[in-house]
Amino acid sequence: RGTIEKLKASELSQIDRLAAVMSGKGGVGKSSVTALLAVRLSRQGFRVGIMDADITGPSIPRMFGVREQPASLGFGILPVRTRTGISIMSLNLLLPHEDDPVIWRGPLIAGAVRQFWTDVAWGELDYLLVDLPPGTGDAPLTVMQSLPLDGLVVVSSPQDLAVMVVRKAIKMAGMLGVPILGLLENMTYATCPRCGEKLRLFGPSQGERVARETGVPFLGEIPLDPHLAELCDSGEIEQYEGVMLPLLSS
Amino acid sequence: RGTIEKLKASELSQIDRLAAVMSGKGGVGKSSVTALLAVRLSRQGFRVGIMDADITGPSIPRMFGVREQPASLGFGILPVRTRTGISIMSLNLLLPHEDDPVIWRGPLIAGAVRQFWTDVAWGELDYLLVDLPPGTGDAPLTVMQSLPLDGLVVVSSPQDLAVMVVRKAIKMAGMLGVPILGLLENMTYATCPRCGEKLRLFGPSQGERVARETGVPFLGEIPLDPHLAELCDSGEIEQYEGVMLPLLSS
Ligand SMILES: Nc1ncnc2c1ncn2[C@@H]1O[C@H](COP(=O)(O)OP(=O)(O)O)[C@@H](O)[C@H]1O
Ligand SMILES: Nc1ncnc2c1ncn2[C@@H]1O[C@H](COP(=O)(O)OP(=O)(O)O)[C@@H](O)[C@H]1O
Ligand SMILES: [Zn+2]
Repeated sequence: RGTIEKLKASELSQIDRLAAVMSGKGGVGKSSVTALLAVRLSRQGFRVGIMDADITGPSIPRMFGVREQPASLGFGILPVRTRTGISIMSLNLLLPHEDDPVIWRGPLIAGAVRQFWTDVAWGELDYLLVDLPPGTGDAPLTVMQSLPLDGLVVVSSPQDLAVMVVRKAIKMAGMLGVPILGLLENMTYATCPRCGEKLRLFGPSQGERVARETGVPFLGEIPLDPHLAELCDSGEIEQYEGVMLPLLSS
Repeated sequence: RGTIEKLKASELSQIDRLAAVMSGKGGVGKSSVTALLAVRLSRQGFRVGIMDADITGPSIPRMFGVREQPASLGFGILPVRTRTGISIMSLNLLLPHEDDPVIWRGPLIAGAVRQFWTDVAWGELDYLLVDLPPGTGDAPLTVMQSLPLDGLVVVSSPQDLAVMVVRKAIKMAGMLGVPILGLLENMTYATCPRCGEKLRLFGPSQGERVARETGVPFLGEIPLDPHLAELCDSGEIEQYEGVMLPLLSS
């Protein structure tokens, strides 16, 4: 397996750091973590973009409440900007209805991911975050092989099942030579609003141990917070004031 | 798009009913629902099998605590049987380590799914359940196009995000002429063990409304139950005594 050439970004993109967020397992909160990371970096004054590479299950536009179609000009596709100025590119913005299915096989998925890098005019960004779909198939593989990634953030949750699939993602990154910036555990516990009891719905936390065993930095735990789920649903994740992610020192 | 020929099952398979379980969105509990459905049908005396078509994120074997390699004989591959006699076929059973990543692109994924139907000697089954991966890509497409499905069970959770992606799955089934047996909502609420408060962590339930709007039968709600997560992690889902799924009257 010779090394695959990294693709060049559009002439109109100047991206300082490129990081992907992956979990392998769906539903652990990978897109939410990508969105929260972008919000935090943007609040610190960085210019941030998100590439939604979850082609058949894109949820980033809805979290930010954006619906406009990206403008496609002669020189490239312009990403859509959120209320606080984060640039977003997602296939869901190109569909007539957000609940239309994208019934694509691998080659089309890989093609779309490549185009999000080569044809989108991202402009000047300090950070571009790539939200990867679950699994270790076409989209994660294309991103890791063809994009010049600086690193990967891995998101897990407390269950053994999630940990097993997260280990697959970590092994995949190792095989493809992509450094891992850190592991975050999401949905670690919920707090009862009435009596304050901590409910560990998905079992004891394993994030710290898994990070130690796989030799990646542990970036912390995020609790289940109904307010976060609400803001994701109402498209206002930029207003989240709860626990913010520890800044990646990549 | 001409109609695609349905594939023939192995000579050594006699399957009465074939149903797939889908969500579109990862992490809503689709694999858990597939497993619980199989356990319930098996307790009622039916002969049941599960085909784990989530090729890059297979979690069925771990839920049942099975690790043996399927025997591959001249006439076909024999599925592995669980403690209570449910037949299981999953790519994770063919890997040396369960946390090895399967880094396959679309064509290989579609090929494996076809082989699980044409080359596995399922024997006589009343029900074969197919656990689909998240998204609307190669594996769900291959199953809906190439396998003679009797119907589809759709699993959702309360968030708008999950509902949006579940609608994609329902539209996809409609486009491919696969009947929908019903919609189940999972993780509807958690109960505080200390004070009995119901926590709607992911917002108000939407399952019934979505089922009504999309014209599919509503099969009920499943609460978050830490004991279920525990049994999934310990490979003992066959011992679950909590809320069992309403039987599909298909
Ligand atoms: N810490 C959390 N607290 C509450 N809800 C969360 C949390 N993390 C994620 N969610 C909710 O769970 C759902 C799934 O999260 P998502 O980020 O889409 O997962 P993934 O991208 O891993 O499939 C979202 O609707 C989100 O609102
Ligand atoms: N109702 C529930 N109560 C508690 N835990 C659940 C419930 N449903 C699913 N889980 C847990 O959530 C995790 C994800 O479920 P899974 O079935 O793998 O989702 P999917 O197949 O949709 O990705 C599993 O580890 C499972 O133990
Ligand atoms: Zn309480």
